[in-house]
Parts: sequence; C-alpha cells; structure tokens
Amino acid sequence: FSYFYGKPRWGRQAPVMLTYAFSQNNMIDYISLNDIKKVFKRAFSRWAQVIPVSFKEIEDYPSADIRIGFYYRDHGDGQPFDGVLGVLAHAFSPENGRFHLDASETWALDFETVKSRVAVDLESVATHEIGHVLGLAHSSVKEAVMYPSLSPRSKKVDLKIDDVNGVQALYGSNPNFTFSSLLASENSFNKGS
Amino acid sequence: TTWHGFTRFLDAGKGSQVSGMSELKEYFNRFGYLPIPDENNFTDIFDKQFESAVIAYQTNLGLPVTGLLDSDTISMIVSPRCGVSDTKTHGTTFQATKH
Repeated sequence: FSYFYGKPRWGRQAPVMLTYAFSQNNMIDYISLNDIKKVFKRAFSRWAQVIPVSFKEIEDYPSADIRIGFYYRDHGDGQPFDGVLGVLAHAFSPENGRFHLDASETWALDFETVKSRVAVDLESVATHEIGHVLGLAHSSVKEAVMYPSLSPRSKKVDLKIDDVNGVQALYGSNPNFTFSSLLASENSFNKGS
Repeated sequence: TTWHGFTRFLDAGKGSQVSGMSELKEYFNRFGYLPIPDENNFTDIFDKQFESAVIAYQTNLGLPVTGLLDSDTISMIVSPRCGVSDTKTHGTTFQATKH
C-alpha cells in the first residue's frame, strides 16, 4: 500500500462520519439510480467494516463530503477522461471528496446480463476509488483493491490484507473487525478460484 | 488502446527508435513517471530517462523489472486503469531501518 504525499486523511473527531451524494446532472441513465445507490452502499460498507469511519448518503450534493458523478472527456478538473476503456475513473485525496467516473464506459452491475466485451464492474471501481477518497494511493500488490488496473468483465471488490493494513494505518481499526474474517474471505475466494 | 496497436514497441529498450514512442512517453507522463516535457524531449527515441520511467513503472506495478517494453509491460499499458497518478505518493510498503 501507499499514500498520497503528506499522508492526508479526513481529520474529523471520532466517531468519523462522512457523507456522500450523487450529482443530479451527471449520472448514467441505463442503470437505475436505486441500483447505483445499492452498489455504492456496499462499496462504502466494505471500508467501514475495517476502520472506525461510517458513511451516510445525503441528497444535498454541494454539502456532501464525497461527491460522486459520471463525466465525459474534459470535465473541468484538469484530468479529462479518454472515452471507452483507458482511464475508468479517478478520485481526489482527502479532504477534497471529488469522485468521478468516466461516463463513456459500459458500466455493469452483473456480467450475466451485460454481455459487452468492454463492460466494467461498477462496484469494483467504486471500491477502489473510495480507497483514494480515504487517502490510499496505488498498491503494487496485484490482488489488492488498490492496484491501479482492472480488466474489463472482471470483478475485484473484497479488500485484501494490503488494503486493510494501509487504511488502518490512517484511521485505526474498527473494533468489530478481525483479520480472521478477512482471511476466511480470502480462503473462500481462493478455493472458488 | 489494443495490444495490436502496441506490438511495434515489443522488446524496445534503451537506444531503440520506434515511431509513436513519443505518445507512449505522454502516457508515462500522465501517470507520473516522466516530467513535463520541454521542447526537445518526448521524441521517439528510447532514452535513459524513459528507461528509468519504465523501470519505475514495472516496479510500482509488480511486473518483472527488465527496463524493456516487454509483453508484460505492454499488456499493463493497454489495460484499463484508474486515472490517479502512481507516483505522487510516499511510503510504499514497510521501510526497514538498521538499529
């Protein structure tokens, strides 16, 4: 794992609660907002299970700590998207909160129903970008959620030990979290593979 | 953005000159491995600075470190990825200190 320069983190008093909201004007229309919200709720909860930080969705986009939207090409932040594949998304380090996904991608919740060869798993990318929002940079561990690349039609949503070690060094551990639960999850993943 | 489009770079190393390498240098600049170009660099020549960038890229992404545009490296370049820079970071893994 690694961090951004200066090791920025959300410097709130415990218990830390971060709000998130979706842009009303910059969304995709082929996945229902309800389904998108469910995916993000699951992605946020994975991080919340390992650190003493909770996440709450709110409606008021401008006042949210984390602001999520889908954007095409040059969208004004100096980091233009590049069309299908290439760059999928980006998010900014704490305490900026901007979380942008490339609207040109074929975002998918389920590869059984979406057959496109260039479909990208929304939940995997959401989980990765939340890591950036929290202060993690890219990892060189290929299995980690914070590894920078993700193949089309692949899924990587479960945090690995590298991800957990990194984020817990910033925020401490969730008192309810045990490494054995993570290992159990990794073992079941390996057997599944 | 396909493997086929990058085959001409396969196994290029220091001293090689391949058409389009300047665009590859822009990719490495985009993700933090090369500094912003002045008017004389970002040519199609695989120079020493580009070799350092390739080595840093291979190291950061856990690839075999060859300093060449080998098949593993090109496969990674054509893979979809996050747009956040790989190198504006510090403190990768654990630092060992002698006491």
